[in-house]
Amino acid sequence: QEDFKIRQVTDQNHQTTTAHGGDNHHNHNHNYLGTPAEHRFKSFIQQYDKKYTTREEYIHRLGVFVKNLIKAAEHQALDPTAVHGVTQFSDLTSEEFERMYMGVKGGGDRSPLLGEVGSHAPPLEVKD
Amino acid sequence: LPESFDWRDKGAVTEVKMQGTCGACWAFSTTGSIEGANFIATGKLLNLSEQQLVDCDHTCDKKDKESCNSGCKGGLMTNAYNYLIEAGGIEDEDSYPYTGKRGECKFQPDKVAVKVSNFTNIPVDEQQIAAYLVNHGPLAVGLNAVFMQTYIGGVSCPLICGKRWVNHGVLLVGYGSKGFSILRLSNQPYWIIKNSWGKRWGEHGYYKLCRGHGMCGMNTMVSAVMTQTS
Repeated sequence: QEDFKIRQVTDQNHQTTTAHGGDNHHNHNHNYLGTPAEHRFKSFIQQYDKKYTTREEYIHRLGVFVKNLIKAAEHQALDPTAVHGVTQFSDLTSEEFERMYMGVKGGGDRSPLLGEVGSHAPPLEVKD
Repeated sequence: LPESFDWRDKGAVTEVKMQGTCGACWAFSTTGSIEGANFIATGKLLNLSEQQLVDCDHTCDKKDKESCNSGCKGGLMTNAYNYLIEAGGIEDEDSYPYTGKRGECKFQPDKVAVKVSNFTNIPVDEQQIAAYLVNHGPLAVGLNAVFMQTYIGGVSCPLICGKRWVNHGVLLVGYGSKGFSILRLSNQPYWIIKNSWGKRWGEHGYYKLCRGHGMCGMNTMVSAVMTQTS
């Protein structure tokens, strides 16, 4: 059974990110140890056979995982007809996810130059 | 147009692939469209090489010279078609297997499995996209993948999804007319999209995206390819 109590997941002092911001985040992530979120993280690690080489990395990924739980809940609210939740990418930041798993460059106008191969397709009959 | 359509039922789609931690979705989208076009032309489903594109294709977009194909760092499907027309074709997966890392180009022209003769950009109208899908086979598509990080299943129809930030290459393989939504208590039409993140992601590797709203920019970068048969 999961513990559904609301827990504080934000910084106590609203510290801004400074040169030592990384340390703040790291310390903050320690707060997740022993919580239901860590329990879910352990299940995630088992399910997707994840391996983290150091304790620091484990704690960092735990913090990312918690943020992604919040993101999944936001996506669920914004996209109610789909099911959103924990996936194999739940330990990746948005930047890491984009860098590692996407890779289409630029979404602007891709229409070809006049006379080159790859012209625009003529419209087809689509009535009925 | 049929009410629903799926190229998987007709044998035009290979198994879901896994790009690994390499931003080569553009290569998987490209091979998927060529695999489908070749199936329609020859009746044979071949599993084609993404690694050839990752290693050998450095083609740049003719309008935007900074959009160049660059292995795991990204690329464009239309650049890849231009490369394959120039190179003389694409090898199959067995002769040039995927490693998930960019390496030295080992393309062997005598091992070409499929030749590409031309390609075309499909209009943004989703009825036109459906017509081209049915008539020409699976289509290479670019979309904004922001909701795909947490997607597990069902028909994705986000209330807000940036249409300009197209950042992921996938393959459109079909569409359905009645994707039931528990929350909305209604049926809605959807696209069936093949992804390259393995079978454990989404619905056995597939993504259902609602149809008719230009959702996540899926209608802005759609292309079909023509293969050359001897």
